[in-house]
Amino acid sequence: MNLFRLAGDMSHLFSIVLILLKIYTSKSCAGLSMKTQELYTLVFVTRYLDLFYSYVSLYNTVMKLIFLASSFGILWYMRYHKQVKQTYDREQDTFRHYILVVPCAVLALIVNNELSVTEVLWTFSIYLEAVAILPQLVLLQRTKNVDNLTGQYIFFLGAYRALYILNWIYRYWTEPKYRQYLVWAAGLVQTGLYADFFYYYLKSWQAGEKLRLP
Amino acid sequence: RIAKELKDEL
Repeated sequence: MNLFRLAGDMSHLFSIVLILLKIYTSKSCAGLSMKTQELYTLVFVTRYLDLFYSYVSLYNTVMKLIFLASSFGILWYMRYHKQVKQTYDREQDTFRHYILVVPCAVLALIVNNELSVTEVLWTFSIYLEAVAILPQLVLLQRTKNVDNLTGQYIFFLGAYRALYILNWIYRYWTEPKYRQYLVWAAGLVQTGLYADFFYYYLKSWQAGEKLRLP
Repeated sequence: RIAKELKDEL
């Protein structure tokens, strides 16, 4: 494992820690999209089915379990915690799941490496992860009320993708067998979705202000 | 076709 990959994973992990910290300390999930969290949970469940049939390393297994548990934990807080659930912006978070889930499922059935249940589900998770942030970005645009932690959460999620791209470039040159075009294409799309957000995030940061969206 | 050992990322 190279440093880009490790830094990417840590960035991903850190973004989740930030969310849990925000929810736990402020007892609020204001500004967070439950739709995005549900989509990520679906991504983890469909991708990490391989926990049952393949083993890569202890590191991978532990990280997969952390991602699964934390995503269910976040959803539990947003849905069932007495105080937290009252802070959820239900009226603003109106993005429909099927708008993303259906096209990703269809695409996974058409463009995949092998037409088997596990492979299609894995491919579906790759496509869905690429677009799962959209409800969160829409909510952000709508509420314009971006607290620091939500801004940092999205920043670290974007950083995770950017670091993975560096990891792929590194692996492309160092591992001749490593060619995952499908994953790379989805990863590029995913990182691209953050470009606009990054622009405003860095601008606000430079000006030493809170994140403001136009 | 992608070998399983290539799926070592998260």
